[in-house]
Amino acid sequence: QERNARSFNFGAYHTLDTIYSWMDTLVAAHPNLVSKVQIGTTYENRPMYVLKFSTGGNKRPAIWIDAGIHSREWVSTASAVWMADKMAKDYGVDPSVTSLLGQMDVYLSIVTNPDGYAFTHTSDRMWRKTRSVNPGSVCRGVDPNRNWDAGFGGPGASKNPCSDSYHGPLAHSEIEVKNVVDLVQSHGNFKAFISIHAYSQLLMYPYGYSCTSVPHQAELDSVGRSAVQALSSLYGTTYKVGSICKIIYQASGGSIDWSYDVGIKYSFAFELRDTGRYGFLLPANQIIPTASETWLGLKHIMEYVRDHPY
Amino acid sequence: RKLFIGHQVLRINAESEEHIQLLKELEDDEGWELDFWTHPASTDLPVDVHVPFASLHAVKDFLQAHKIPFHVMINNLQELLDEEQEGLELSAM
Repeated sequence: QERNARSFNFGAYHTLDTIYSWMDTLVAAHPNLVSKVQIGTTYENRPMYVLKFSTGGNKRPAIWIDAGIHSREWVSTASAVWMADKMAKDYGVDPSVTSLLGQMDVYLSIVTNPDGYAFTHTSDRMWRKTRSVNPGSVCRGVDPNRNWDAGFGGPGASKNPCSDSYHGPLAHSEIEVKNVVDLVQSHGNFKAFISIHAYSQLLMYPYGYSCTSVPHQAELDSVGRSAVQALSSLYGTTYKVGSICKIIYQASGGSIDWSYDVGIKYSFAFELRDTGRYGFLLPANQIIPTASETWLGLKHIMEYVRDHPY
Repeated sequence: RKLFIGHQVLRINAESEEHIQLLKELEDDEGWELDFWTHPASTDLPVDVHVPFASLHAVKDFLQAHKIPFHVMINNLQELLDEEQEGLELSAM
């Protein structure tokens, strides 16, 4: 097992156990900054962990970041591992990260769909959904990004349990989704909610369930465009920016629509890079470049949130 | 472990609304067991479809018949997965 944070290979894909074990080494290396918080268990009874970056205080304004809600999007999870390490190492070194963590907490969920992720390693690399049983169907799993209480069951989600975009029987029926909802609602002071997906090179804001513009559309668009400028500055990767509905398609029950509708203004979703040749199967040697450029975009958003309290 | 020997991923560049509609019909056809990695929505974004070996000829014929441009993005999905697995095991060692 990867027992030493210094020997961990960030340029490789890892199993769930290895990632969970690495979280312990990160916490051990930065005990006054990072803690591993269990937010619940999955359908198959695996623990769900988030890394909490905090320099103190009680329920400070916070930023939520999740990766890997779609289990086959491995580069999302791998990038989150790299970014967790980066944020921990940059605290006290990079004035921007130091200032951010001096004022806000960051919650980072690296593997938001642990059952699905484990399944991609053992049985089906192309698995996207959760692993819950659907009564009356031979097909398992719900798309955890169609299961949130935001236009639930509307256009762009399937009622067919065999579909990869099956919305599930009820909003928040998936325990993995409910665990995040419960954490965010019980905390009550999240100011940003950022979901990291792969691939297609997009930075999106609400809505997906509707093609109408959100009240903060102009501001979110402007923040998104500056974030993408920062991201592109490293390797020239081109991103598109816009609302989910306008730049991809109408999709209901998505996480950032829910977060926006519960009052978290700065809600964004990244679709990380692909080279146009690999789709979900981005070679491991591109993990660090992907994570490095994404970090710049993410950091820009976090700085903006820090500097624009509401 | 599910294998994907001979499966391909096609990148389709729809050029018109008619193409998008035809691709949506393809998406609704469950018989070919297609896995749309990106969905047909507009001509701005390419559509990537994972096609099982058994459906390859039929899907390519369909696209050619309707003059919808495409190219093979991944020639043999399993080869790429084998490389990925090898990297993972090497790293674990």
